[in-house]
Amino acid sequence: QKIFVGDQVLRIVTKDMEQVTLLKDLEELENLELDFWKGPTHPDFPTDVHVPFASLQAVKVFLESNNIQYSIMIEDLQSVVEEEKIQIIRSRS
Amino acid sequence: IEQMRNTDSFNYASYHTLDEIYNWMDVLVSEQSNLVSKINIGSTFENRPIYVLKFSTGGTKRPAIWIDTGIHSREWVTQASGIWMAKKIATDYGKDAFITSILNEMDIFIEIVTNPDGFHFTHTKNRMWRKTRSINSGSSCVGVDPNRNWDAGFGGAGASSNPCSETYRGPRANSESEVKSIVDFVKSHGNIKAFISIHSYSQMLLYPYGYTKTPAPNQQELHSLARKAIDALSSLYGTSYRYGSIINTIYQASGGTIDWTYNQGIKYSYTFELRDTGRYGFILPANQIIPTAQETWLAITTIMEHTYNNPY
Repeated sequence: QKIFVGDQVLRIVTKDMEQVTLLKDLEELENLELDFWKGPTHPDFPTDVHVPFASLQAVKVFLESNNIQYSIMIEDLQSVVEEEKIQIIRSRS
Repeated sequence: IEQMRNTDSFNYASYHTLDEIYNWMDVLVSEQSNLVSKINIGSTFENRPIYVLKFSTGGTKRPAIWIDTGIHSREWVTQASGIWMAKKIATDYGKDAFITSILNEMDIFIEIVTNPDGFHFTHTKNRMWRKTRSINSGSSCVGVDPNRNWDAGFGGAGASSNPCSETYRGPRANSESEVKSIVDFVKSHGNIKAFISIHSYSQMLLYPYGYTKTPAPNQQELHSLARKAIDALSSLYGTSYRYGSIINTIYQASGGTIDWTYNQGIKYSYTFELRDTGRYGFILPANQIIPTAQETWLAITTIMEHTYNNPY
């Protein structure tokens, strides 16, 4: 079973189309294995991206060096998935 | 498998496996065989059956409303909402004047698990799986995004040709049996008047087109109906939604479901993005299933009512 320990989901807020383009470039970098839950479209709309633990530093450095604002939407994806599993087991019993 | 004696004992405020959902369908059909039947419209890449619940009071190929949930398997709140809505229809028939009058003249089809292979995979191997599970020749990456696989601007911008991408469009339109099964069903039925495809998350109600900036010929009507539907939805818990055409509201996306259905002549083609706004994403806590389904139901009944009152 795939686990997501240490993976985070970042909510990214862009201020202009230039930053949106930068995020689109980021999306193309396959080696980072990013999963865009909500893709970069327009400065009015936030982008949500699931970042594997191994790529976290690279992504955060990229965002910070380009002055792109972000917040952590999900701190540890695996813990949220685990919580969901527990809820399902509880409801069954 | 959670065994149940009847559909009242089912926990609608929890997420369930594919087997549990299929079992629940059978119980619902056995409880209300005069109203509900189960149709097998095809099978998946991994050979699972694809079921649609048909709510009908008789007649053949009556004007119909189609609802599907969970074409992107990880969007669990959508399948859960589909279950709740199916139960709601079954319960309300004969008690609620609106549902009764609709069903006396129209049929309702609900496909609760539109991507069964993917859904099973989310429960067993990878909670975050979105695509189908078909094998892509020449690639180690599995699956096609079934919402980029329809024959509507297929292969255009807003879909990927890379099998490893989450928006991989597939080798050709309708390559995915999960898509082809619906295509065949819709074409052979020929009298579907509203088609509602439900996704999550980000709180939007969208209408065609996604693959082109050219406005849909019925854009004005679709827009005003969307506003009405969202007003109804928001009236329950104040949830705010955006609405508009796919391309103008989110982004260009080719090969999408409702662009194809609209091009087939199904005027009232809509797609929802349910809760949430950005705390949980695809892992929306189960205690939000019922509120989500309830508010969405208000929007859906608005679309149903408009379809019922405006035959074409």
